[in-house]
Amino acid sequence: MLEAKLDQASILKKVVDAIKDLVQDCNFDCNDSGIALQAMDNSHVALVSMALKAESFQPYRCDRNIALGLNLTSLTKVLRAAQNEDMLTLRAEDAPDSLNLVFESKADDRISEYDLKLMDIDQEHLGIPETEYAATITLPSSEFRRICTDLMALSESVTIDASKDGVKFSCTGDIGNGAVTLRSHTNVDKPELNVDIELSEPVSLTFSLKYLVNFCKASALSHQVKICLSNEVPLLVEYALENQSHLRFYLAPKIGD
Amino acid sequence: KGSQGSIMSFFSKK
Repeated sequence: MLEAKLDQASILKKVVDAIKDLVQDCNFDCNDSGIALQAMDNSHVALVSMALKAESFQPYRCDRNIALGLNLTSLTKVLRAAQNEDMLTLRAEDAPDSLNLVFESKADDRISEYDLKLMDIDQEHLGIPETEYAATITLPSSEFRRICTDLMALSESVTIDASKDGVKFSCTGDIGNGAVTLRSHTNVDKPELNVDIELSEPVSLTFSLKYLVNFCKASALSHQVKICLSNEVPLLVEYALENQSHLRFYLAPKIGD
Repeated sequence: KGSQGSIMSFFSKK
């Protein structure tokens, strides 16, 4: 059986909030190392990969591999009943028909309990190769969101150029052009505002802004976001959580002109 | 501008 308790329901609420517009039905794959999810969006352009490590739960117990087939819209409805600060426990039998969710308030003695029906989801898993990216850019997640939403007002796609001079996000649209350039920047007092650019070779890739703006719904999970680029491979956008847990998005680049 | 590639052309099925 599975029993996994989060100290803060907000973690799961934010994760599900961040992916529910990209993915509708998906398996939460539970094993002794934690709960993982891998799913593509309907158009097979983007891939979501979530890992909530066992260490992110206290306690965590999972005796056998269990796939929890969930409809994320339904899960959202149930999670809406949890306060951000509530403790959240997920429970399921070894071959479950439903997922049991318990929300416990820390402030008072309120306990709420829900059972969510599960579904059989036949999901393809893709092998994601280990990649040495040519450029790895770490920046405030709010800054990345701002850049993507600002540029989306002008264009459907953004070109990201990473060079020794910095990283440039630029777009061309019917009403005109736009570009935002960031350089490495260290803020000693507020490290969450740092911009770090690691580069082994210059990169230039074009991506659909619609998807990037969608990924930015995960900004609530982490002050910083890491974006990794190599020519002609999918972009990786990573929101790191505590205990090596993470939410990653991969996006196929646009090809040609 | 540019055609959208599929993620499946980069990552293979397990």
